[in-house]
Amino acid sequence: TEIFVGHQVLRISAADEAQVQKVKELESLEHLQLDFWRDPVRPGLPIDVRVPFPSVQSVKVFLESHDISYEIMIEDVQSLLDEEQKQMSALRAR
Amino acid sequence: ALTTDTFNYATYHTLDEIYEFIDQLVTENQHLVSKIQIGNTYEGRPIYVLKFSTGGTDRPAAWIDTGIHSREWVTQASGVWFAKKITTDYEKDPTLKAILEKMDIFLEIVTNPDGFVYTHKTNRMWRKTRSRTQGSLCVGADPNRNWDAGFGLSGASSNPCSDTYHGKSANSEVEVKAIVDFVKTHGKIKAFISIHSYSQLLLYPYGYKSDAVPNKEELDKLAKSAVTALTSLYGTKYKYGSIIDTIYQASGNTIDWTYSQGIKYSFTFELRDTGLRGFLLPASQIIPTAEETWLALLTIIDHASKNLY
Repeated sequence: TEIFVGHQVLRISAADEAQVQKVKELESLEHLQLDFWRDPVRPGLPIDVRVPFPSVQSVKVFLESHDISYEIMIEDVQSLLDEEQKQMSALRAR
Repeated sequence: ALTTDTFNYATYHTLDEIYEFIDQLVTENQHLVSKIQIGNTYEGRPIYVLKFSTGGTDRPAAWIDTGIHSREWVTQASGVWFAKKITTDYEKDPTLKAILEKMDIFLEIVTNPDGFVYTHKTNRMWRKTRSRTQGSLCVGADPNRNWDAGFGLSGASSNPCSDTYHGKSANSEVEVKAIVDFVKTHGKIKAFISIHSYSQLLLYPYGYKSDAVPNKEELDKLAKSAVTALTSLYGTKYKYGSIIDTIYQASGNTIDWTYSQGIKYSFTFELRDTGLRGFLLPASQIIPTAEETWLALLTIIDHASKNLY
């Protein structure tokens, strides 16, 4: 089973078209293994991306160096999945 | 659960549990519900559609599918809830009763069974099918980029490793082909609603081109009514419009194909995430999500039943 410890989901706010393009550049960097939950489309629309733990620092540095604002939408994906599993197991046990 | 009354609709279930639920629902409601197998998945699992019908032959129909993207768990869970809702309300709710007097409803609860099983066993974040691509180690295609409508144009990836890989050719995914064959054979589907999550949108064609659909005015008005109904329950805010104008260019998608087949009332939903949880919507939100979505579904299907073409 694939685990997602340390994976974060970032909500990125691109202020203009240039920033949208920058995020698209990020999307093309396959080695980062980003999983876009909401794709970069146009300024004003949030971009949500799941970032594997090894890429978290690089992605944040990239965004900060281009003045692109973001917030951490999900701090640790695995902890949410654990909660989900726990609830499902509890239900089955009942 | 011993019956569909004691089934827990407020949690996520495995494919086996959902298929057991389907069988129970059919057994309990033989006068209304039947199960149709429309095909098999790449890995050989049966693909089931529930048919809700009060009788008659050659009737117009509405189609609802949930879970074509396997990780969007709130959609399959909502599909289960919709199925039960139809059986409990069809004699009580005058709108639903009137619809079922004229039309059948088809509901495919798990549209991508292989992907769904994979999300439960191996990778909760899996979105695509599980088909193999010759010459690539990467698995699966995006079944919402695999339809024969602008197939392979911008808004889909030709890279088998991408989450939006369009597949080898249009309908190459058996899960898509099964629906295509069913829709073509049936020939009288008048409303087609494909349900995704998240981001709270109600969308109509097109996704692959920026032209307005010929029925844009009517679809826009209907989308507005559906969203108004949805929002009335819990205040969940939705946007609506064409796919390309509202989110992004997406070629080879389901409802562009259904629209091209003459199904005027072709819509796709992106269900709620009001808590910044994305695809990991807490199970406590399943029932509220399904309840509000049901109001929008009824609005669309009711309109279709009153404006048969």
